[in-house]
Amino acid sequence: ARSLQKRSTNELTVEVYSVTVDCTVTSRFAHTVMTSKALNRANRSQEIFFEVELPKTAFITNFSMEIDGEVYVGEVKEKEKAKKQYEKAVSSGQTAGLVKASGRKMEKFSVSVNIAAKSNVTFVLTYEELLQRKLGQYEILTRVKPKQPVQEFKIVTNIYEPQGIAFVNTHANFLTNELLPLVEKTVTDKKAHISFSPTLEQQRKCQGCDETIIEGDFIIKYDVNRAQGLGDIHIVNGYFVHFFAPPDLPRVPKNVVFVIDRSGSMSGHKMHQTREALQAILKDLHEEDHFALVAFDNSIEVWRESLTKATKENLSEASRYVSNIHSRGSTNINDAMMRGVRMLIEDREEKKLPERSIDMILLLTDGNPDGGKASLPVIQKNVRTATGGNMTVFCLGFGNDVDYPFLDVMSRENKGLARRIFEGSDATVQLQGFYEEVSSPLLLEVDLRYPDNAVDFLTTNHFNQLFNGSEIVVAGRLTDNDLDNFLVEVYGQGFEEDFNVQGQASAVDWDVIYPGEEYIFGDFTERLWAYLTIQQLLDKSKTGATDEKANATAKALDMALLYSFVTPLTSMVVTKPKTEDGTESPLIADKLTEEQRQLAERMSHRYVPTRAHYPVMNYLPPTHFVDGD
Amino acid sequence: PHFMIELPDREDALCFNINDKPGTIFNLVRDPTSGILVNGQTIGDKKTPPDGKINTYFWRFGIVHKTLGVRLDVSTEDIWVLQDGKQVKLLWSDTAGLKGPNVDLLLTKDRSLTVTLRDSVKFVILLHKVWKRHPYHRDYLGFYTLDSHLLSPSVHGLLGQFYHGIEYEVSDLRPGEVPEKPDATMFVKGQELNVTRGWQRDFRRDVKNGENVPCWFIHSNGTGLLDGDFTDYIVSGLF
Repeated sequence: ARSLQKRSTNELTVEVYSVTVDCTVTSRFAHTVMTSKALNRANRSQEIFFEVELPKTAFITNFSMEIDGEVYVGEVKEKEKAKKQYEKAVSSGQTAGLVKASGRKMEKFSVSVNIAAKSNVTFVLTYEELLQRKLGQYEILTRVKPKQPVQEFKIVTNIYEPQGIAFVNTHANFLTNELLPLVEKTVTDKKAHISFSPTLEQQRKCQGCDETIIEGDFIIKYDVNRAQGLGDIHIVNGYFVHFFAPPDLPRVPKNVVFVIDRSGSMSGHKMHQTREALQAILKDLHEEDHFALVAFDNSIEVWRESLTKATKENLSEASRYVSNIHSRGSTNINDAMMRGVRMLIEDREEKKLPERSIDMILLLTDGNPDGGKASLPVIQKNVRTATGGNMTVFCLGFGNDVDYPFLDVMSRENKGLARRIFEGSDATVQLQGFYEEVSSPLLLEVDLRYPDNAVDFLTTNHFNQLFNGSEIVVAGRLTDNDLDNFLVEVYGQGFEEDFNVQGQASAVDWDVIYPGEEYIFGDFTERLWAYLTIQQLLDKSKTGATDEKANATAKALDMALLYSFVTPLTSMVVTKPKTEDGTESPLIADKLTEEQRQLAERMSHRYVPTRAHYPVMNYLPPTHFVDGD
Repeated sequence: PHFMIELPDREDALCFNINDKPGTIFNLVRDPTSGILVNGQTIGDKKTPPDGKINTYFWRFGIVHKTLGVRLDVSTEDIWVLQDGKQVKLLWSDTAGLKGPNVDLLLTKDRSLTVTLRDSVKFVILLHKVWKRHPYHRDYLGFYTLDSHLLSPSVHGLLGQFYHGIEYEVSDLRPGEVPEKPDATMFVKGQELNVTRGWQRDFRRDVKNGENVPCWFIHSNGTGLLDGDFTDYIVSGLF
């Protein structure tokens, strides 16, 4: 027998020679540009792929491909209109969806393009997001997965925070002892610079091999210095943003009813994790808090008839009760929620609860209601009516089968929020994490007030709670472009006394804070305002009266088009170069909704948004012109 | 300022920058036959930016149509229209439409002024408003010709000389200084020029961000592409 040596099929005919991630954060607003450059070494044309992941809280703002000097630029278009225009392409299946759900925090953006022999291609993706303060810190997450060691590999982050930077921590799950010293971090009072740029050899998994160790999450966590009183106001280019999270406020006691789903679908792992999380949460309750436990399937069972003070003895009894919750029956969410609301109302009426305290319900469920009142709008209406705007509802949706939009609306209608808990070994940690985020209210009914004649297009300026470790953000436009100072007032209900501060906000001189660098700040504050406005309009488009929803949707769409954000209402259309046979296939970048992400997970990563579009370019008449650049 | 010459028949565009001392007045369009004249005065940044490059922009345009007796003085501050001895002042903070026998004006608040001069030319002037506390930039203007086909063959000026097209060939594409911007050789007006593929921005649809228009960039203030030298287009007054 003759030994035949198989020719390697993995021959690297595509050389990715540059991967760079460049992130600039100014006043929590992060602008990230991912650039990848590749060369087709082969003597024939071939498909080159560009796949990156971006945080799901980010909006894509730009995408371009440059192939041999020709630039193909993405254009943001109204999704629904575009869909109609591209129907022909849809029916002939000529396009591909570009954005897929990827894990809990990320979305995957992918595109492929046919490149001629010996040709270069440069892909540039830009996205923006407002970093949210959670548990006392902001997080910048960059996921990198180059398929091979890359000549130029660079992650560079510059953080500009005029309030001053309290700390910066960096870690990555691929950092070995050898790579660790390559993370360069320079932190001065108001600026941080973090860079990571391993050489080709340092990226190799083993000497001489073509595998790379660079694969995973590069995470930067930081916080800013917090001022007492008003908070911090940044005025730039006629727009302002107000960050409010004063330090050292005493927490407001809470009265929390845990409404726990113990229906049959929770059996096994989920029930076990729920019990574990509840045990941990109970330990975190403060002695001045009150709590109750309502377990439900098709029947409702309460641990005690009214709320109980969180003393050591009560907590250990509750813990014993929790360890005996077992799954059975169907899911009667309506009656369980009604029972929880009634307990809070009755205890309030009987003055069993502290006057200055917050009432909240924390619903934990994994499925669709199928017992009792099963109509979702009816349940939402019942809960809304019963709470009367006097309590906050938080919902934890467990797993992929939960009806997330139902929980999302129910929470929003009652001052709260919903969170999906992903099935996995860390579900307990996720449950606890969410609870930690919302369990320490510092102020209630927070109002941030600005002079009517000086500002317009304000984002939401009333907040039901300020939680410990979070931050309230309000942005708006100054109607008077010449205004350098304006009066700001913050009002909120604190634990022992009301919080009320007034003060004058003034524009900081960026030239002085960042000499020689202020050039880069441009319209950051305006885009932050636009991002926040769109997010809030998208939220509003889910709740309220029909015409209000339509109005919010229309406004969000207008702004997304104006500021070129890929949101659930818009798509980015990119025209790929014509292939050799002359066909032209447009590409689409969409923004997934939480429902779509969930669907994607249910389909075990087989899901591809198959909306297909032809590109439509609204050409302006050609002109000869002169302008600034 | 950056100049862009779009050539739709060739699906291509040419571009160049002209940077001279702030305050210089350039002739953009001159058509002796129809009596049209467009001049523009430049302004510089407030101070030298970190990259050391002083950029200039147009901040004021003087437009005259002798035959129609129309004179426009458009600056970043205000707009003066003189017709048949009558003078009207408009502010960029207005939205206005003026329809006259010889001239139509459409002013969009803080954004653009579209001017149609009867039987001759149509153009739009864009206002780029910059935050007054911006460390470097000031407000500036852009000038876009929308229709020039009625102008005479003798039309000239920095823009006017291209109104009736231009013949050129590009060959020998090669890597440039920056991988994204290859160089090439352009044969134009009997000369060989080293040009670079790049893009400049058209702000008509999106006054804030503009849209990239790929173009062949001619270096050294358009030398070789322009008839004569850019200094030949410097004039002493706006009108």
